[in-house]
Amino acid sequence: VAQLSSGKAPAGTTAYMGRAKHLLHCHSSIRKAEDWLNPAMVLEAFEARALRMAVSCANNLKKFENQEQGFSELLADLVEAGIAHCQLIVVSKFIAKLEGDIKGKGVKNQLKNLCYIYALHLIHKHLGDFLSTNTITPEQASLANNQLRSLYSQLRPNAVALVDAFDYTDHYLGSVLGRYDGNVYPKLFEEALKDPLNDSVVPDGYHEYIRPFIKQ
Amino acid sequence: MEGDDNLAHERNKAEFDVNEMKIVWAGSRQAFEVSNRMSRLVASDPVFDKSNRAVMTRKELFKNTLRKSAHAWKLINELRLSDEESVIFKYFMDQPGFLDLHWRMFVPAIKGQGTEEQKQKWLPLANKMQIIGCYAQTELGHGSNVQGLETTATFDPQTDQFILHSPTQTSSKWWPGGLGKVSTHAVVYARLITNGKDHGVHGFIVQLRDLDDHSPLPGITIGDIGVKFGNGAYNSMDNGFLMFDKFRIPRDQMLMRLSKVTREGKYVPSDVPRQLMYGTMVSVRQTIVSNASIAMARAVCIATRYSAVRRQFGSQNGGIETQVIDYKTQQNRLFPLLASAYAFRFVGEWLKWLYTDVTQRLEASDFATLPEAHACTAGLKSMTTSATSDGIEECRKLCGGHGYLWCSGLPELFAVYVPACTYEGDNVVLQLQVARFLMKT
Repeated sequence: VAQLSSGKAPAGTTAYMGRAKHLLHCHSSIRKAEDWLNPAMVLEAFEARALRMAVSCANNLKKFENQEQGFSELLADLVEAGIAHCQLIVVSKFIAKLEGDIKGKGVKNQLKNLCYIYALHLIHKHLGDFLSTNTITPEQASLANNQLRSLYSQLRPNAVALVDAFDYTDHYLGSVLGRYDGNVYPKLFEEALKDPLNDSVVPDGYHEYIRPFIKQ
Repeated sequence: MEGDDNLAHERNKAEFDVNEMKIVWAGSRQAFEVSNRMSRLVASDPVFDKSNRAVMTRKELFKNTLRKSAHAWKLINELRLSDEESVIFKYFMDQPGFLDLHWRMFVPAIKGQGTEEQKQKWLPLANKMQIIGCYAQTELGHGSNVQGLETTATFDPQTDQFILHSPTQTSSKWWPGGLGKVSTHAVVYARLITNGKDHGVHGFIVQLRDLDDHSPLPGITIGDIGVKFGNGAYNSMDNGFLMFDKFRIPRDQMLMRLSKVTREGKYVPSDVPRQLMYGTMVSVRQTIVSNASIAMARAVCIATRYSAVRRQFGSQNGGIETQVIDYKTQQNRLFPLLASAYAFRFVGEWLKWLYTDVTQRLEASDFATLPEAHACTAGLKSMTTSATSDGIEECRKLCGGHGYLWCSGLPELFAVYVPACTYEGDNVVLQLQVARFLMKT
């Protein structure tokens, strides 16, 4: 692993593995909740976690004489390492998107909020990975949660407009609850009344099966 | 528990330009305009009404889909929609049917794996839908493990034909959409055997039904595999089974771009590298990732709007109750899903770029980036589809009991979406491909 950077440099989504030496030993420099809005710090946390999980699997594989048998034994860990790598890809592409030219009043700001909600929620959800690989400390995890709460408050007034931006018609959504006009309750009633069971007030089967109970 | 009768006050709170965000979501102004126009075209046509799907019988659902598909095809031709517009138009129909497989699998398979002569022969027929095709790969006993397929295609030099045969019950083709009742043809994957030697799995164009009366050809046993999960949408589709009893096809119906069988029965591996096959997989999986963002967005849109309408608890002295979207518990579950929809959208956009890049490199015989592209599309397909199916179910719960009603749109969305976790490779198996690549790196 130490020699990773001396061989053929990994490219594309695995380019971060070329910095194995740094990522295996670095400590996150998050000090306050707002630091979690620093793209470089967020990326480093995801890269270090993905690399350390992959390296841990590789080290464990080495312990088996037969690599295929080792692979089979370590399937569950390998899946987790794969997921960590893929989550890193998604986070890094979201951050890359923010670096591009984004037009429109307030649009970039909303996308930034969404990006960090996505990343910090993943940290919250997979905290075990981040802590067990010593990527972040429990205190830094707690700061991430604080920042996440603050981001939720910032997103709240924009939530409905953010889903309007999908531009889905009511036909496509096919949902009374998700109607554009929010006129939910009268429409729920209309839908209920359309049900074939409501074609008659007294249901089919009353005389055969319900009445005999009642008239016992 | 009185709900708001509109969401106007919510929209007034927005701190950004929604119209510009629509462009970001669509990818470009042009993409937004096409998508907006197609979705409204579908929504305004009563033939594409979906409101009664839950109360239809299986046969009614199926026939209704045939009607919609025929109407869609008529409109696409009458309005002279471009390829891009047609794809989006069909997407907004929101009705799984044989058209999906014909256009997304059958035609691309011929384009990607057929020789020039084969393309000239079959594509004009397929493009006019004079033949309708599907993609018959998986078998009753073999899904993700394509190498384990049992169907055989044995070359008979005496007649210059392949004999397709299903040697066991588990070798029955099982699941292909459109196969059961509609398709006249299929791209069938079978083990190629020449001179007693097994050359592995190859693709063949096979006619299944008579083009005059639509009856299955002698030697072909074909039918629908039965009712699937959920009430409406996917039961409109004729996922099928298919068995061959020593069924013969001409030699030139083997897809021979990658490898050939000569008149004498000699197997000639192609000088076109097999890695090209992975290019197609990258393309299919890239589409699946994009679709994950669409499905997630759909569920989140429903749950967000209803969370703003719905009020629960929090009233004091007879005052108005609190909108559930204001509860942190609701935000903690809903907002990461909203963020995921956008995240998957942008990673899908990047995958589209990656696919173009890989294709250009392949054309220049540069295979260097293919293993990475293949591994990361496999992993992203796995990750995004798992997160999306979990996300749809979470959105259902975020809508309280009403989310369980069919008319909430969520049960059907869930039922239609969850197969994504097992098609084009089981999600766990796909994630292992990423791990294997990481270990190699």
